[in-house]
Amino acid sequence: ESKFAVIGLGRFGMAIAQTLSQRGAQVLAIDNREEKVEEIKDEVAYAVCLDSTDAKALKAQNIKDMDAVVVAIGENFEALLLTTVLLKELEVKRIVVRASGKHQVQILEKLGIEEILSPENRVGIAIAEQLLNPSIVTSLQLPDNYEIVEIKTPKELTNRTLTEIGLRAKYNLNLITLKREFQIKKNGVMDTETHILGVPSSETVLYDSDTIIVFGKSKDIERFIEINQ
Amino acid sequence: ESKFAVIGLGRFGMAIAQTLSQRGAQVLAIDNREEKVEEIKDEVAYAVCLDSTDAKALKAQNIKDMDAVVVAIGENFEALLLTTVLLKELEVKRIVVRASGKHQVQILEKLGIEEILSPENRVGIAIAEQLLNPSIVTSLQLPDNYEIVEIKTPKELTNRTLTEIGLRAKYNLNLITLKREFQIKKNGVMDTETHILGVPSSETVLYDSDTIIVFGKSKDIERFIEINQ
Ligand SMILES: Nc1ncnc2c1ncn2[C@@H]1O[C@H](COP(=O)(O)OP(=O)(O)OP(=O)(O)O)[C@@H](O)[C@H]1O
Ligand SMILES: Nc1ncnc2c1ncn2[C@@H]1O[C@H](COP(=O)(O)OP(=O)(O)OP(=O)(O)O)[C@@H](O)[C@H]1O
Repeated sequence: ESKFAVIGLGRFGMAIAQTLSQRGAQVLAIDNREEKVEEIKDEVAYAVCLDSTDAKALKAQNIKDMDAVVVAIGENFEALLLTTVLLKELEVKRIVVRASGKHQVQILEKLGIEEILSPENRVGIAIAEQLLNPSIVTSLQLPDNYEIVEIKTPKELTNRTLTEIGLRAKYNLNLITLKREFQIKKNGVMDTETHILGVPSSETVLYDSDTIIVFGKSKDIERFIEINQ
Repeated sequence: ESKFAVIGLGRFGMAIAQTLSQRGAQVLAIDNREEKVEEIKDEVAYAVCLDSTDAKALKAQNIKDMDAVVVAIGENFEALLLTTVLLKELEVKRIVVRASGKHQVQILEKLGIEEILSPENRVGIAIAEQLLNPSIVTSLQLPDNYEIVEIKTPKELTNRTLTEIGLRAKYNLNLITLKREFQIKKNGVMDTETHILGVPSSETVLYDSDTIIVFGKSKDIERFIEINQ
């Protein structure tokens, strides 16, 4: 059973601690505000109120035995930094630290921290992508301007088979899978469920409520969307 | 040229406004704190200091002509809610609203808001996945327990070809692409660059620093990682 500690129980730390615990991991949740510790104590194995910049208090929690420690402190960068330095001195196996803005990331990199996260930035960029290109539902950016995107079926392509559309031949795109909405009657009320069609055959016909998930270069994806709007 | 407004310039709103502007969109950035407006004014088309719960002030900015408006206010849920109600009354085409926690999401859904985002939750869940499964680099969750994941090449599989590994035949997984690290000499100093190998052939050999990107069911992905640790 893996053991994790999460320091700082704001929205970000809380989400990590709760998800890890729900997936069966042993979680030690730490915050210097009593009401945060009270809020989470029934959902995790251990919840402790302490100031993570206090080395003796951290040691007393056997923090170095954790498989990983997440530092999710937000506004107070000094406390975040000091906590991170203490964890490195205690030789914790894996440290994941939150940062906001380029300067904070640079300082943490200089300290030898490899796993740095900026939740706001990561989602901020993803949302901007979706706003700029309304037919893109989500995207996973990859090196060399490749990406994996979920695209709402363009109007021009509804009721056509995948062979007729020719994703690879005409647009240099690779289909991964298809998401389709089904109307289901539950307790007499119509409801919508979304399902994945595994690896679709080339004879599959696209419906207007489908979403296709493709892999390819960003400029090929943009061209595909523009031509078939 | 698309036109967007971003209301609330905390870490989340700032990241969205900056990314949209860098990608060439026209952005109107709004906050009720003067110093936030000062901070962003050189990076966006327009930056205005106003209280977004003031209907007259919002109307004066021609906010209903925007292609989309993002409400990124954080701590003050009342202001977030009132702003959202005003935008719906002004019949803005597309409204994207931030929420933290299930209750806020439920209230916004009752108001007919379709695009609701929780940056901390979204990243919190992704981080928990990566902590629980150290060989998973990133993952895109899909319906029916399918997912697309980046997996570090398991030790057992280095120096073997994709045919020998038999992703589809033995594990029911579909390879999308491969990420490979290359050592490059720049100005006399060794540096690492990561590249995508497009759609690899079945004779491609996996190196220990490669990352494979696959599509399949979560339980098949977990089985693949466990067997080849
Ligand atoms: N020295 C410390 N020791 C332990 N916990 C701390 C310390 N300093 C701050 N925290 C806790 O870290 C949590 C997150 O920090 P903070 O509220 O500053 O960030 P935030 O940006 O509002 O968080 P989020 O965006 O995740 O909601 C808070 O609950 C706070 O009590
Ligand atoms: N009525 C309002 N009109 C305009 N701006 C507002 C209003 N209320 C709050 N804001 C602004 O919204 C921004 C984000 O809100 P807040 O600081 O409460 O959230 P936060 O959770 O700290 O943000 P983040 O996590 O994005 O850093 C702030 O810059 C704040 O000034």
